[in-house]
Parts: sequence; C-alpha cells; structure tokens
Amino acid sequence: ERNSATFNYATYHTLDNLFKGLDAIVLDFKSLVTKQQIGTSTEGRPLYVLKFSTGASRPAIWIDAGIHSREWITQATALWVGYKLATDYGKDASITSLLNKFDVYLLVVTNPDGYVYSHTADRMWRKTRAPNSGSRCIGVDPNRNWNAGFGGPGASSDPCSDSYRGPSAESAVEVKNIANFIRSHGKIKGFVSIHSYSQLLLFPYGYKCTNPAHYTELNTVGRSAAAALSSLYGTQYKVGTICSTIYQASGGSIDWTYDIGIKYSFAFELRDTGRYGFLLPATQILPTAQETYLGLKKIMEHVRDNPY
Amino acid sequence: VKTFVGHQVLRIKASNDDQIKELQALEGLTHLELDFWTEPANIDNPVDVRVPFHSLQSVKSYLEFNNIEYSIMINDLQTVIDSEKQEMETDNIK
Repeated sequence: ERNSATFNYATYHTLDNLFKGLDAIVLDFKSLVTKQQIGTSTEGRPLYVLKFSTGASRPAIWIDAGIHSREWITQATALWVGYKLATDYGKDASITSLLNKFDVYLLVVTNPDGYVYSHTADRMWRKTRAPNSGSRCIGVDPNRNWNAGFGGPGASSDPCSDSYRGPSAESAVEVKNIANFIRSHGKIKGFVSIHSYSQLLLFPYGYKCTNPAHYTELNTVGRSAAAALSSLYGTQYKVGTICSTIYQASGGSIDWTYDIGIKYSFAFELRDTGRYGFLLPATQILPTAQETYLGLKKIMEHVRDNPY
Repeated sequence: VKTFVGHQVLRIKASNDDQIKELQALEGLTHLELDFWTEPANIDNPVDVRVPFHSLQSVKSYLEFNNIEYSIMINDLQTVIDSEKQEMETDNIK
C-alpha cells in the first residue's frame, strides 16, 4: 500500500495505515505535495498536514478532518481528497488553475489520539485524550476549545461531558497547534473543517445567533457547493449558519477563523441521515468522498476567483 | 475495550417546541448515560441518541409518556461495530 494508486481508499484504516497513505501520496507526487508536521497531540502523535504547492509565498486554503475522532468517514474522505487533488493537478483545468495560485493544506487526522482510541478502546470516542486536572474524566471537545465565544452557550464546563470546552481557549494542544499555524501563515483565505454526520454545510456563526457580515455571499457559495455535491448522487444538504441550522455552539473552529478575517470559513457535516450515524459502511466512503470533493471544489474555486 | 452490546440508537422526531424541551430535559439525566449523536435543538432536525441497554426501558417510557415519536435507527450497536471491525480486518488481509 505504499503506492498511492493502489492504496485502498475504500476501507477504514488505523492511524498507522492512514499515515502510510499520506506518505504514499507524498512519494508519488513529490513536485506537488510535501508533508509537514505542525505539532504533536497530547500523547505525542504527529499532526501531519499535506501541503499542495506549486510556488512560494502563496495564499492558501486550509482543510481539516477528524477533529471528532469517531467521525471516521471524515478522515477517510480527506485522504481520498488528497489523492484526488494530487492526481487532478495538470489534468483538471480548475484544480490546476487553483494550485497555480494557491497552496492547499490538508490535515487528515486532526485528533490522532482520539482516533487511535476509537480504534482500540472505545469506538464512540469523540474528544481528545487530555487528562483533566481534578477529574477522573478524560478529554476536551476540540471543537468547543477555539477562541470564539469560548465558554458561551452550547459547550459544557463538565469534564465528563462529550462537549467539554476545556479550561481555557486553545488549551487543547491540537487546537493550539492549528491556531498557531494559521496565525503564523497569515495568508489563509479559506478554511474548511470536515465533520460528520447529518449532511449540512455550515458557516458562521455558532457562538452567537446573528448572521455574519458576509452572510449573503457565504450562503450563495454554500448553496452552490451543496448543489455541486448533490449533482453526483442526489445527496441533499442543508445550508446555513451553525446557529440557525443546528444549534448554538461556542468555541468552534470556523467562528474563530471567520473572526480573525478568514472570510470563507465553512464546515461540512458529511453523510448520513438516519441509518448508520457514525458507523457509515465502508462501501460509502468513495461515494461520500467523491461528492464532497465537488462541494469542496466549488468553495475553493470561489476563494480563487474572489481575492480579498 | 468498551462494548456496546444491547445499545440502541433511537431516532426521535419532536413535533413541537415543548417536546424539544422534554428532550433537552432528558439530556440532563446523566444517570441514563445517553450519548446524543445529534442534539435536540429544533423540530427540523431529528435527534439521534445512543441508549445503553440498562436505560432503554426508561427512555422509551419517557418518550411514550410524552407522546414523542421515535424509531430504532440501530438495533444493536455492537453488532454494527463488530461487522465494521471484521470488514477492516478482511481488507487488511487483502
């Protein structure tokens, strides 16, 4: 499985195998893709991003998956998206044009400790594996730990809760590493976080129930991405702000990125709706990845064509 | 390894805001050890909740008492997890 073309993208993998998949892509597309470590997790596992780049000092688009470890379809989708981006460069005019102007950073496993734990001990594990001082309960919900309305409604202060926000914003090292990377890069123009499930395409805000300044544009882009996604298999997505579409939730990643000036901040909630939940069968990995790629592509094209 | 034998995932459809409040109250009953896969927020989105075997009867009674519609989305979570694991192992061998 060291060859990216023969790697089996249609199955769920352990963390080690996913990392082999990353290495295979890097090895096969040396002139386009490099692997960077942006930090380590609580338990010392590397946070690897694939960087797709054809030049220096470019603006960039960030894509991450697997911040909630049990959402296995997201890590599987992200790996396939990485392979697809690499193979489409030079063949697909739109991706070629995108990568001639922008870098793309792809973090396939945002929460590696949780991912390993979900494979080895508790399939339903969602949080990080950080110990909480004074509590027997482990882990922080890394999507309640960003510095956006931190501590507000829709996050828990109880370390035993699955939506525990942590003691302070960016206390989760996984979140801190990404936030530091985004801040130090300085030219991230699009940020997409991939979650599952319930088929939604969301944009800010979640920590408050007011519309963002760019609501009309984000809504239009979101609807266009959802239509592109739906064009392949008819999968229906709802589009809207986090608060209006699901519920108020503070400390989320895309609220933070939007508030620091990354206008095009979106979150996908991939399949499914009502049969398997977090246990989407492996037969659905490729269809999910293929349709998600079309949605991602629409967003990335909009970022490319609308500089700010 | 944590097992989920007998755990069911229920899909609950609230029909009004009062039922949403009842579901939010259910969320607060920590002794039931419920795991909300999707949370009660509005009537447009169904609520999916993993219910451990020991809480099934209480949760179903609660829903029925409050006239809240539900269906069983996953009958035995461990069976699905086992089949997922088996599939991964087979693919690995391949």
